[in-house]
Amino acid sequence: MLELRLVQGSLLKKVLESIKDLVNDANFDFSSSGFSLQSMDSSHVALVALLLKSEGFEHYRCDRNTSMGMNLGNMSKMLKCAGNDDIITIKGDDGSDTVTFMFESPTQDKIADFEMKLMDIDSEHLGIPEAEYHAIVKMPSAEFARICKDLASIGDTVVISVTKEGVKFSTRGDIGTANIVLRQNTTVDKPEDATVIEMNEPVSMTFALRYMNSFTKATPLSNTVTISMSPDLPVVVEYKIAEMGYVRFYLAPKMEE
Amino acid sequence: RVFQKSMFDFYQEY
Repeated sequence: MLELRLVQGSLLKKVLESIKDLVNDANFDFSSSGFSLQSMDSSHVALVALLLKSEGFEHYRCDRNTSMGMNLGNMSKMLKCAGNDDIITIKGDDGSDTVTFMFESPTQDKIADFEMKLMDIDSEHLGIPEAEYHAIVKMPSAEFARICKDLASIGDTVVISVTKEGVKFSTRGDIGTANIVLRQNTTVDKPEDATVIEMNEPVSMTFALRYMNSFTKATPLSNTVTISMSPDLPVVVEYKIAEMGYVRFYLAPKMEE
Repeated sequence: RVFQKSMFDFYQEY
């Protein structure tokens, strides 16, 4: 028996919108501590890891660990039928091949349930060890989205370089080149507007902008984004979900061979 | 030449 009631249902809608274009199908792994998902895009270049902890739910019941394979496009279609203020409850029964999403309006005068077919998914789970990163940049998520969008109009790849001077985003394309430098800036009115650069060693890596732009669909989930880089590891682009968990995107770099 | 790496170049499946 599985029953999860999320008062801030819009959060789940936003989570789905942030990952559904990157990943078609995924197994949702439910346990008593919360639910998680790990899935790669079809080309195995990017990976999404989602965690929503049970503490963030008004009611959370998961009698035993269970994995449910869902088509994220279909799940998104169903969640789009929930109002932004609706309370969303996810329900499942052991051995069932469906999951139910229940939407309640805040005033309880409209209650809808949508039953979605589950699917069997052969998922490739990767072991991602904790790592020390050479550089970690925390910046406003809207600023990061703007930079990725702007650079994608010039080139296909972005070089992200972190030095003690700041973080530089560079691209080049047929029409020319672009460089955007952000300096550390902690003298802001609101902490979420700060750009904070933690650097142990300088790092410079190249990534496909198409994926970066896809990651920025998570911008509505968090005011800030954290970008963690080490030369021999995929970059981690993390959007924290307040009090509940995170959506992390991992992207393999482009490297010279 | 610059090549796109894969997740499998960095992490093991389990």
